[in-house]
Amino acid sequence: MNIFRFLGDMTHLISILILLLKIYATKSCSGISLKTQELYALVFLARYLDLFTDFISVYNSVMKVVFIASSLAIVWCMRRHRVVRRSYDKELDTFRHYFLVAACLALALLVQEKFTFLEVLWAFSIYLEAVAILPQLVLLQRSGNVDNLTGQYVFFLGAYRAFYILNWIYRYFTETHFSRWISCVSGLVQTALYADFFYYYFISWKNNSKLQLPA
Amino acid sequence: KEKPQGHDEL
Repeated sequence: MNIFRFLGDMTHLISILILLLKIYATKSCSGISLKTQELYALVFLARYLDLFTDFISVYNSVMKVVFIASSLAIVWCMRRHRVVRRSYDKELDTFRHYFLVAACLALALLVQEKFTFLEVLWAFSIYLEAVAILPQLVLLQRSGNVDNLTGQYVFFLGAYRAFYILNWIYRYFTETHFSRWISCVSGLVQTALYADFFYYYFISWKNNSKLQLPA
Repeated sequence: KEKPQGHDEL
């Protein structure tokens, strides 16, 4: 564990807490893409299958449970909660995310570290996480103005993988057998997808204005 | 440091 990875995990956790706060405090999920949340639930379920087989550390196991539980709770809330689900922008959240799932699964079958069930699903989860934010970014562009909590949620979500890139650079220089090129390439793509969001987020922060994404 | 078995990152 190094400071970059720890900061990355904490940033990721903060993004989830901000989303939970938004849904719980405002009893609304307007501006949030259910499809992105479903993709994240799939990412965590596919990646953390080793929860019961590979014990790494208490921290690792606890965080896996937190990520799986929170992502499922958010999907449940947006689908079933009688008050929250009424504020879901169903007509705006129209990204065909099943194509993302199919493409990532096909890629994972072609490119993975070892052609085993767990490794294919692990690579699938890495590829899927890289593109999972797309429905959310499309929804933000369509819904025009973005409320503060949603903007902060997406910002922290993008920042966490940037810390992981620093972690991979650090591990590359400090560990002999470190080769996580699947994670690195996907992580770079994932962070790059946030580039324009980060730009508009910075502009809104500098001008102290409302976050606006161009349609 | 040997590369840990499996994936040790979240």
